[in-house]
Amino acid sequence: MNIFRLAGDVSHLVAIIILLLKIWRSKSCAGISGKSQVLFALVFSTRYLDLFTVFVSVYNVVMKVVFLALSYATVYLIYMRFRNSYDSENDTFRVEFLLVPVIGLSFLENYAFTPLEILWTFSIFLEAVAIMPQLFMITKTGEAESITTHYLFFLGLYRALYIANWVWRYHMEGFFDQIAVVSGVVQTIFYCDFFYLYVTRVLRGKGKMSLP
Amino acid sequence: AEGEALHDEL
Repeated sequence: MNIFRLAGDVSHLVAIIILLLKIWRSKSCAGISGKSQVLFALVFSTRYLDLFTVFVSVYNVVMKVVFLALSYATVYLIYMRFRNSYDSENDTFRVEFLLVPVIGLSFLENYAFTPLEILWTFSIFLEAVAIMPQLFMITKTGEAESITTHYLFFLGLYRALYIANWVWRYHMEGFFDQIAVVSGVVQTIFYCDFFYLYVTRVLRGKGKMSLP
Repeated sequence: AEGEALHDEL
């Protein structure tokens, strides 16, 4: 554990809590892609199956359980409790275009051809692209509420901090997880355009982010 | 498990 990894995990947690609280307090999930949230729940579900097979640390177990619980709670709020506010007409990203290549790649490129390893690899690749339905939705509607952009900012920050964590671990421990690093870098690149808009429009304009 | 990597990150 190093400071970048810890800060990354905290950013990830903050992002998820921001989204959950936003939906809970406003009793609305308008502008939120339910598809992205289902994909994230799938990411956690397939990655954390090792909760049943290996013990890493108390921190590891607690965080995994929290991420799983919060992601399912978010999906529940969107599709059950506040489904009347769900903007399904603008949440039209074709998820199968992500799932098919990701499933294919996870069978081709993995550390071991075992069910758990393939599912772990699947979760890593899927996480890299799971935000695309949300970004697609923002592009389609041309705007995002500021709280939604704060959520995306912390999610992107988490990815950037994980890269710093990998640089640190490579130098300090000789640790290098090629699958995680490559897809983590790809994932972070998706946020760069958003980061630019966030700084130039949301922070300076202090309001909704609208696209030109 | 044998043949599987230990994934200690979240």
